[in-house]
Formats: sequence, C-alpha cells, structure tokens
Amino acid sequence: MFEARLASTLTLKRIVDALREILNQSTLDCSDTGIQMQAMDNSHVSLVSLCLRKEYFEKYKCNRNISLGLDLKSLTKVLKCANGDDAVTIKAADKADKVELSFESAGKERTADYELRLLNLDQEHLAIPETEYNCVVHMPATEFARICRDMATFSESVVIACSKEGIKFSASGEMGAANIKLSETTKGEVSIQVDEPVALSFAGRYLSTFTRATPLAEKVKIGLAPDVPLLVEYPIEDYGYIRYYLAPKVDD
Amino acid sequence: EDLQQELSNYYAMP
Repeated sequence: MFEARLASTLTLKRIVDALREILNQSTLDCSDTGIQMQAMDNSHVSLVSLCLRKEYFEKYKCNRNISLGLDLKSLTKVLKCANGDDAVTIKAADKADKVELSFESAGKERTADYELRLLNLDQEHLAIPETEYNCVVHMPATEFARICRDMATFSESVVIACSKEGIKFSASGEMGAANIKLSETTKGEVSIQVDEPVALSFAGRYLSTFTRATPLAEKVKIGLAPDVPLLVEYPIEDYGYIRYYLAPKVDD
Repeated sequence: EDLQQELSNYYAMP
C-alpha cells in the first residue's frame, strides 16, 4: 500500500510542469524513503531525475516498493481539476493498475477523488556517477531562465564558459551575437566555485525546457566539467530536487 | 540529433 499526502497541490502541479515538456510518460519509484524518478527525453540527450524524500510529505506510507507508470498529460488534466491550495493524497494498492488522487479544499468542505490508469512502462535507467564538477555555480533561478530565453533569440547553440572571473553565456547566429556574463556577488545571489575553467556548447532549447522548473526553487545550481553532461539542479525545499542532465554538443 | 552526444555514451549502465 502506498499513500502520500501533500498540504498543497500547487507544488505537485509545479513538479509535473517541470517534467512534462521533456517526458510524456514516466515511472515513479516509491519506496519507504520517498519517491524517485529518472527518465530520458525521446532523443536521449537529456535526462531528468526527481527525488522527493518522505519528509517532504505531510503523510507518507509505503509498505512495499511500488512503481507507478504515469501518463503525464493525463496527470496534468487531473491536476487541473484541483485548486493550488487543495491538499492532495496519492494512493495506490500493491500491484494496482490505477492510482487514486484525492483533493481536499483548504476548509475541508469539498473533496474530489480521481482515478488514473497506470501504465506498464519500459524505463531505460542510466547510472549517473557522483561527479566532481570543475565549476559549480549557484544563481537565482529567474536569472537563469531569463538568460536562456535571451540566448534563444540569437542561436540554437549556447556556449557556457565558466572561469574564476565569472560564468559567461554566449550565442551567435544570423542576427548577431549575445554575451551575458555574471560575476560572483558579495550578497551571495551568485556564487561561483571554479577548480578549472570549462567551456562547453549546449542546445539552447533543452536549457529553456529545464527552466520550466523555475517556480519550484529560488536558486538553481549549475555543474560543469569537461566532456561530462551539464547538471542543472533545482532544489525542492530541503527535501528533494529536480536534476536535469544535458549532453554537450559534439565538436564539429 | 543536433550533433548532440547521447547521454548513454556517458552514463551507460555497467
């Protein structure tokens, strides 16, 4: 039996919003420690990994490991039926072929239950090793979203170059070129740790997709290392994260 | 795909 309750549906809506542009379907692996999900986009160049520890939930019960294969479009439709401030309870019996979502209004005067059919999905899991990134940058999530949006105006390709002087985003195309550089700030909004400078090129449309997670976190962490996929991590309070990985462009 | 490497080139299961 699996049961998890969140005080607010809004965070669940935001999590699904952060996933659904990359994934159509995915499997939530639920265990007694919390919920994990890992899936690649169709083109296999980006990956999203979700972790929600059980402490994130108002109530959490999982007697036996259970995998819930979900169609994210359908889940989004169900979540649209709920208000952001409704409490939500997700329930599934062992070996169930459906999951139940119950919403309760803030004043408890309205409850609504929905059933969603579960899918049997073949998930391709990757082994992501603990990586020592040469450059680790923390910046406001809204700033990162703005940079990705502005870069997209100029080119499909974005070069991210990080050194002790700062992190620089560059794009150049037919229209012209854009360069945005952020230096470390004394107030700590932007922090930059660099062991070795790194410069890599990425597909801007994936970066823009990752910024769908912006409403979830004030800050975003970016990890760069030579010849390793980019890490873009949005913490979910103190109890989890959404991590995106993006393979660098091939040097041609 | 856009001259992108595939992630499995980096993170394939052993």
